[in-house]
Amino acid sequence: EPHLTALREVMGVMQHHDAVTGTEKQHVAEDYARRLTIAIRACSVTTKDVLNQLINPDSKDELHSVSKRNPKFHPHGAYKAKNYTFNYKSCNYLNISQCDISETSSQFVVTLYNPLAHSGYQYVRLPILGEKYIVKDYKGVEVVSQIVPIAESILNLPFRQSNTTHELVFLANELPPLGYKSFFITKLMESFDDFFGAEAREPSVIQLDEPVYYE
Amino acid sequence: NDEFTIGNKYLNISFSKNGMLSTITANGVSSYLRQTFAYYEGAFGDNSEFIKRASGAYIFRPNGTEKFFGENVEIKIIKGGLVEEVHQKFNEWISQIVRVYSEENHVEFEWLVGPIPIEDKVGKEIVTRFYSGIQSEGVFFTDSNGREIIKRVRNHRDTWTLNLAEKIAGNYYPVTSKIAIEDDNIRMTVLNDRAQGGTSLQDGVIELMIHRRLLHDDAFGVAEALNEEAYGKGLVARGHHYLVFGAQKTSNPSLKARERFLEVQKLLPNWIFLSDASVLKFEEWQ
Repeated sequence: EPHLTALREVMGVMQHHDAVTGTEKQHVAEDYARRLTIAIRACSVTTKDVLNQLINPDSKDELHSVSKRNPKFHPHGAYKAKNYTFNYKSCNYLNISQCDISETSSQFVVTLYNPLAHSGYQYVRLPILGEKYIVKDYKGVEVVSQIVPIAESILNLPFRQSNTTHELVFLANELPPLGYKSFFITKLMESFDDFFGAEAREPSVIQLDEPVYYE
Repeated sequence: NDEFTIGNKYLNISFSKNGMLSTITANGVSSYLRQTFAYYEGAFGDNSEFIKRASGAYIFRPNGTEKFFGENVEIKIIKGGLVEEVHQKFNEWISQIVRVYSEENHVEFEWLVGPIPIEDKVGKEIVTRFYSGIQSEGVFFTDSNGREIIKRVRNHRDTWTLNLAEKIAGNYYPVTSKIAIEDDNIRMTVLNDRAQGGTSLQDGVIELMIHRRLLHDDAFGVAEALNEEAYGKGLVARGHHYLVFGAQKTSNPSLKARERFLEVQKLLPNWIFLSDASVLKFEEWQ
């Protein structure tokens, strides 16, 4: 509730006619942006909790305690869904084709929440660094995807901090009304460097202070 | 050096040799369609009297000078199974992607404008324009905060005889979700992703203002020029326009119904979240 109220209060401030029309002084505009950013960030905590609750209804009662725990795995590697919470992040720089998770993760999940009262769809565009990706829906069905180059003018934006030159595009369809749908995306490794990292080529000496277990 | 076309099963758009949009075939009609960018130079005055008012945060007041960008556009064409797009570069600070997704019945324009240069000490207000052959006879339609659609008539007010001193600004209206023109046969609508000023200054033409950078205060209260900067340079703006085009009498759903669906979809978009799943197998996640 306090997280939601933070955004409610800022939206109240934003009803001022200068905020609506953009006739505020520049330092006020910057302060509005600052307040909104903080409030939206606060609300993301609630969003993450609610999505975890939707995904795992059994954990509703212990939601807060669960969300603070680290992901836990069964000793034999089996996944214990009940104790696992996803960390849902928003990529605020998608409008300049920049997103840490899609650029750096070899596997990631994209979740779309449809706020409309009827089913929907969307062409999802995510900046990526790899050359081949597999997109699967929750049933394990592969979703057709396409990799397209990012426009040169975007790549040349002086404040853009990203090495990506391409975007992954796929159609997220049949998004349920007031519900969510997730897609599992895997980057296909093609070369030794992709798989192990370029530094793995360099011979290194490992000091074994403790026994190392390999999985 | 050749004309080329992108599209899908619903619509096709063609580009001429110079890289500019030239025709559209969609929803039962084929028509001339051109799109380009232009800018107005902002009026400059000392604000001592009304006719010396500068263009600023509160008012749009061009000085009568209108400039177009070069007719030769640098382009790159991308074709694939899901999306076909044309990357257009108009100059060093204006570019655009024209895009048609395989399952969409509209054309998407993703524009990028800025930093607007001001080395010449002249403020500029950038507009995008869509030219069609529609016989709109001075009538165009704008929304009112997404509620009803209001009929606008160029150089006209319903309740008094109008003599416009400012022919351009006087015909500008707020557009918070869409602007449309039509005749008996064809309708063209442009949906926007944010509130903008818009008009139809000539029959068959839709215009929306997308970015502005001005160097003088207009003396209505803010006491600052509308000259925003980030990282020491003028702001860069990026946004979308969605063009719905077709015959007035189309199959079910009607063109206007399609516009409404698209409007809701774009103004109340899905929320996208990303989660790192490096430690999971698909089956575990499933």
